[in-house]
Amino acid sequence: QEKPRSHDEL
Amino acid sequence: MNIFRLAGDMTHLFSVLVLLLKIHTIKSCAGISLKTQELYAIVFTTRYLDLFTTYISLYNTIMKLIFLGSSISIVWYMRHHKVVRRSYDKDQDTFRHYLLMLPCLLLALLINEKFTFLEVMWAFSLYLEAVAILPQLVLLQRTRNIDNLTGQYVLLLGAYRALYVLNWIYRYFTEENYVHWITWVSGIVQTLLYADFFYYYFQSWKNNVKLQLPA
Repeated sequence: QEKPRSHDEL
Repeated sequence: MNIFRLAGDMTHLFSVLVLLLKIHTIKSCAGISLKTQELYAIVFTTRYLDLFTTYISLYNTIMKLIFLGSSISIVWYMRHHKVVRRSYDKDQDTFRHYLLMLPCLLLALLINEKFTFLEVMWAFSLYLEAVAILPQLVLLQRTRNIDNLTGQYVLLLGAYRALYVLNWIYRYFTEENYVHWITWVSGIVQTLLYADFFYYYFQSWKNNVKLQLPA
């Protein structure tokens, strides 16, 4: 399972 | 979501609201750089392409739509609104902003987290955001009288960047595998660009005089 990346930031 | 991230997003939101307030109620964009606003519209358009591919949260989607919509509408107002566009300092806002885009694109092609279209666009948006404030800072320096709303707009933008740096530090120590060099380095560069402005802003605030930047 890949961790959520920096793309959860705006 | 940690407090720094939330506070960062909120100051970002407030900066946009301050700008829209100036444009909608005072019908003026004096002191605002169209070049910077155009770069922001490009930054958000290229960064939020993942709206179509990845769902993160309702909060995330709504904020993305707000930043996309507001940046595009600000550019529209400054270019086309019959009253607002007359207050635009066209002759002072001469930064050749398109020259910033090519180096950012080349850098994104070379340095990205993965060589895919979305990832290259994502990296491009980060590099471009880091330098997008430059035309605005140059314009501020040329404008003799900086009005309160314009000063507050830039201050809020700078605060948003500084809070994001705190958010990364916090996440680095509290989350496993949270390492994002591209975001961090471009974010820190961007925050440093505000350091000079912060200095003069707080000086003028402390001495209770109108903000003026040295020529």
